[in-house]
Formats: sequence, C-alpha cells, structure tokens
Amino acid sequence: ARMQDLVLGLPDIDRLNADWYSGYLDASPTKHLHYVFVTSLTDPINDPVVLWFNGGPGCSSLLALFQEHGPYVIDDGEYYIKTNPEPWNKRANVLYLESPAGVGFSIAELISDYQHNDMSQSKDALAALLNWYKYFPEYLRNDLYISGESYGGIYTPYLAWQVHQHNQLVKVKKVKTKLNLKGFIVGNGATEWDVDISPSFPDVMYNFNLIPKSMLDTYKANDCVNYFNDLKPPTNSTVCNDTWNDINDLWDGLNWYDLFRQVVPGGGLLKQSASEEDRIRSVLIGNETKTYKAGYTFLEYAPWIKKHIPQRLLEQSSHPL
Amino acid sequence: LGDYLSDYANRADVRRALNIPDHVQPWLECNDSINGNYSYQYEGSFWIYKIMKQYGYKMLFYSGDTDGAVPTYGTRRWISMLNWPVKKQWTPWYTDDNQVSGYIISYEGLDFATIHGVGHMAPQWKRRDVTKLFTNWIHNDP
Repeated sequence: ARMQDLVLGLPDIDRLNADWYSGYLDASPTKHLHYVFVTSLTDPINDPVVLWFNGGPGCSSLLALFQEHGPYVIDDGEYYIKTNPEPWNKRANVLYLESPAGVGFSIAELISDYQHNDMSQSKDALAALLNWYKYFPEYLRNDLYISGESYGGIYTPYLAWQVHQHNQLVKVKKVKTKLNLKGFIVGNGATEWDVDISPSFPDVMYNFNLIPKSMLDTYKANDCVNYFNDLKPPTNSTVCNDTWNDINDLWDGLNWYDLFRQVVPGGGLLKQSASEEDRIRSVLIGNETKTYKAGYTFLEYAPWIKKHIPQRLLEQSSHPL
Repeated sequence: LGDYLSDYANRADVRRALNIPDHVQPWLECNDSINGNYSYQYEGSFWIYKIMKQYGYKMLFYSGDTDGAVPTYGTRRWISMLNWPVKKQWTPWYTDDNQVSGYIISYEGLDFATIHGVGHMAPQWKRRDVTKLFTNWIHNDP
C-alpha cells in the first residue's frame, strides 16, 4: 500500500474500523484525481475491489462515502457523523474516486483540464485506476467491479469498457498489467437519452398520479417525447413547451430525487426541488435574474447564449451531436 | 443550518486527515462549473451493455422505484429495447425480515432489481437492503 496516503483517524470518529487510504492519482501529467480507499471488514485479501462513482456530472464520490454506503455516514437533516451498520465495505474493498478533475478535492493544473466529456472522463478514470494498482498491486488478483449512480450510469459502463479495451491490449502484449474486471453495477443511472430520464418523465408523473391523463395525452399526441432532442424535434414545439411547463408546475415542490420523500431544509441535494434542467440553466445564466421556462434544448438556448455569454459557444460544438 | 456534509468535509482537521494539501479548493458536493463545462454525448452508455455481454461480464442495474430524477420506468424502457432473453422472471426479493425489498428480473448478462419505496439515493435510504443486494451479487450468492 501507499503508506503516505494512510488515514490515521477521522475527526469525530473514535477509531477507524478498517484501513483507509486517501490521496491523489495522476490521470494525466496535469490532472490529479482524489481517491479514498476503504478496505473490507471481512477479508480484504480476497474480497473484490469495487470502484464507485457519484454522478452529476460534477458530483463528488465522497457523497457516497459519507452519506450513502461508507463506513461512517451523515444522514439527511442530521448534524453528526455516525457508524453505518450496513456499509458496502462489509465484504468488499471500496475505492471512491472523485472524477473528473475539478470535482470534490480532485484538481487540475490547466483551464482546459476542467472540460470533460464521457470519453475523456473514462480515459482519465482508467489512467487513475491503473496508477492506483501501481500503488496497491496486492489487489491485482482480486475481482474488480466498477459501480456508480445517476450520471455514473454513463461513467460506470464507460470505464468498464475502457478496462476491457485495456485488457485486450494485454492479449496482444502491448501492455503488461491485466485488470481482473468481472462486471459493473449501476444504480438509478442515465443510460439511453432517447428513452430514459426526460423522455419518460411525463409517464412517470402520470403513473405517480401527479398530472392528469389529459396532460399526458396532449404530450404524447404532439410527439413531445422528442422535446429534449435536437436531432428529432417534436412536431409542435409550442404545445410541447406549454405542456412541459404545465407538468413541471404540478410536480414542483416535491423531492425530485424521491417523489415520496420530504424535502429536507438545508439538506444538500435534497433541498433542491428544482430539476437538473433548472440547475444547468442557472449555470448558463450565472448571476443574472433572467429566468427561462423549462424545456429549452441546446439549439434553442444558442441565440441567448451567443448574446449574453458568447465565450460559452467557443466551448461547445455548433453541431448538436 | 447548512449542509453538514459540506461543513464536515471542509473542516481543516478533516482535510488534514484525508491528506488534502492546502492549495486544493474547498470541497463541493456538486461542482456546477464542471457540470456546465461537461459535454454530454448523445450516444449515452446503452451500446456498451451489448459489448460487455458479448465478453461475459456480469452487469447489475438497480433502481430505487420512487426516483423522479432517473425513474425506474425509463430504465425499464431501454432494458426492454435490449431484447435479451429472460433467465429468471420478475419476482420479489427479500431482506432478512421477509419484507419485500423490491423486484428482480434476470436477463442473460444483466440483472435488474428495483428497490421498493425509495428514490435516487437508494443505497442510503434502504441501507440494509441495498448492501445485501450489492454484497450477494458481487459474491455470486443467491
């Protein structure tokens, strides 16, 4: 193990019940990803290694470590850290990777290092993982799983595929170290933009009795399922705009991350009743007070972006793909 | 009454404990600037499932079934698009108290499990159930 990364203790925790390592892994000469590695409580020598990603893009894997399934957690609305009786490291060695560069405590040295896409993120993650094995070679023989939630539905399969590609190079003797990848796990993850998340959202709202049938019928009759799709636009944008706004007005105020759960005051992600789209919109708009009705695709945003924040266009391709 | 996780992660003693150098930026749950500069790729990750199945990798997708952000319904739609043969039909799964924890269906190469009654952060909100699902699955236990 890389002893300089050993965690000797955590504030407010009496004594760590497993070995923890926290440090940095190079994803490139200028990108350094922060990781926390927590060994298994049962059989660290033989239990699988499981790499974990939170989503976003832009969210830290320490969310999972300290809130979801790490050995010590802080629950919604609580102001103390406590032992988790059901951590994922019960019978697994869990590697929490903050990715891509710029997320959480992960860092980059160049401005351009903060721009990412699915492929670049997965290449960086593979480089970081290979470096992790350099420092922890004793785990090379353990089974390896990649896992993640939310936008981790993209990160996780991409990294699994990158590891698979890497292992193919071992076969042709282009690289030496084969990783013992067995599979991957995704929880509530994005996968297929044409059918999951936004395109299925009105059906979900109807299935949870949050919108009337007439609203769903209007949405479907006007082919609004392609509402967020720049490549296959809906037949009637005006009707789709109005219907989408009506749908959003009806669920607004509920907890988007759990429709049956209360919104927690001051509770991190849960305090946001606003949708992901609102969040992205607020990023684009910055501090200005101008607000947009929900449901603009990139191409619809483009003229406004060009006028107010032209530097954004330099960062984006003009083609929707 | 701020978010305590951010307070905790940004404490000087916690940063020291985690070996975070002083020059590193404060910790944020989610960095909007990274999000705003991220280019989503239209193809998503659907295509990778087909490749990984071909090479015999195991895949598990679980879904908290009251999530509005990435709803179970949307996930079931792309899984049905795979058109993969069903090995074990849709059936409830249980944790130790005989309560239904969710439902599970096994396709060739992919297991899909719902976590009943919780949303996006299912591993947090049903810790015992999801940890059991996760642990059993990686160890090939029933």
